[in-house]
Amino acid sequence: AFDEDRVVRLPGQTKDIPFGMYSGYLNGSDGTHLHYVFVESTGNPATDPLLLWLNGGPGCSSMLGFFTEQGPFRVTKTGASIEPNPFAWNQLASMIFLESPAGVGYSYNDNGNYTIDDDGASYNNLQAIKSFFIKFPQFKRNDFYLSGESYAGVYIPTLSIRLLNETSINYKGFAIGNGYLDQVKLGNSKVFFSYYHGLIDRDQWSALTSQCCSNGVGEDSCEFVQSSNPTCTKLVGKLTEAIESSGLNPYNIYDRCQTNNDLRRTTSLSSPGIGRKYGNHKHASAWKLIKATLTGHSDHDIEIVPRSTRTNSQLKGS
Amino acid sequence: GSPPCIDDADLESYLNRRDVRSALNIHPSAGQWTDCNVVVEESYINIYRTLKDQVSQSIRAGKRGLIYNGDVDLVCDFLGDQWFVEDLGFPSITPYIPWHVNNQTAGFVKHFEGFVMATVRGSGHMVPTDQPQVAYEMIKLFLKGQNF
Repeated sequence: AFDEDRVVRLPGQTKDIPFGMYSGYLNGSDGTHLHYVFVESTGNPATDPLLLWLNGGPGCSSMLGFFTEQGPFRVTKTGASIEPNPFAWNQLASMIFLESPAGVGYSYNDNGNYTIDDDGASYNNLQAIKSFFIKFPQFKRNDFYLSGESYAGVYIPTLSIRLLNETSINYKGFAIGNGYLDQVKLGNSKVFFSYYHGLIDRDQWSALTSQCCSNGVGEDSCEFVQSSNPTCTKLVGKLTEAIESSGLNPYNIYDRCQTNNDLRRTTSLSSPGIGRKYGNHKHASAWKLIKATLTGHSDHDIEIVPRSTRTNSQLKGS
Repeated sequence: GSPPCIDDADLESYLNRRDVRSALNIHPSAGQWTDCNVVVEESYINIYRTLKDQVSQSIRAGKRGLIYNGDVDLVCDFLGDQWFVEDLGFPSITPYIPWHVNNQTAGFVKHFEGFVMATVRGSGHMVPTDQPQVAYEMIKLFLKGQNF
């Protein structure tokens, strides 16, 4: 084990961590240092599989995965203590949580260069994996799997292709949750999903299908995203506005949205920068992905109106 | 993207504590921890609009795949990913059938040659957060190479 990176106990814990935990940096290319947390399996680390987890974004930290999803610990609401997660995946596999690309979470680049594309991200992720096996060579023979969610739907397949050529790594497979696997399909399906879940009414649906579909209503006959009909495009734009202003939690339409809490934080914090982070950026980020799929444009083309610039009546309405 | 309706303020507060950074061996060059980095997000360049080629090639190379979706997520909804999976063109082994955890329907699943597509009922985007036990059973089945 790479003892310099060893974590024995985290602040908020009263006992030592009962399995191997390591936190430090793995090297990418050109001065890139990607932060990782590695937790050994509580079963048999020598034979259990090794599973890499990547959160998406792009730009979001895998510490979210570690502390709020499948990692071994949960930070309590007050942040004062750490609790075990009874459904932690490191009961099944040793897990690497990697903060990627540089600039995400605690990861950084010596040159302060944080512009990267899909290929650069997957290349750095591969370099980081190789760096991991240099630190922990005893895991090189374990079955190795990739996993992640959301924009990791891009990270994982692009990394997978690179791993196919790495015969020294015992790469076995991949798991992708709610992946950003196909922009156009996700844009088109979103219209169906919205109707099937009652987010738009029958009149809107009829208008959309009459303008955007030919030869019936279905996956193959409706083109909401790349339609050449300007009326269809306009209707899809209205739909996008309608679901955005609905106030729904886009990540789980049946869960509550903590918007009020976000807004309270925004107004109670003295730093506008911090407030913007808690309140507006998160909304802008989520709706950006939705708009990107519905309009067929990349994230960069889309102008988002931050929540704080909306009028009071708009906020009350939502 | 980052989870817009989930409050990560306590986690951000925790991960920016000096003692926590020290315990995690964080380098002084690393900035303040945020759940999602605006600079990275805004400067990131998306190349691939579909990952069909990469996923197909990986499966053809014998790598096992699991594509799963919480079924009430609007951002990357299950229907779009289901269309993606069907479009890969691999023959299916089972029809689209329910799968179970604790005698309850955990979601629906379809096995293909080399990979499996599964939904997680009542889960949003962050499946291990929303349905932790089902997510645990799901990844267990996948890692052990068992049918759902």
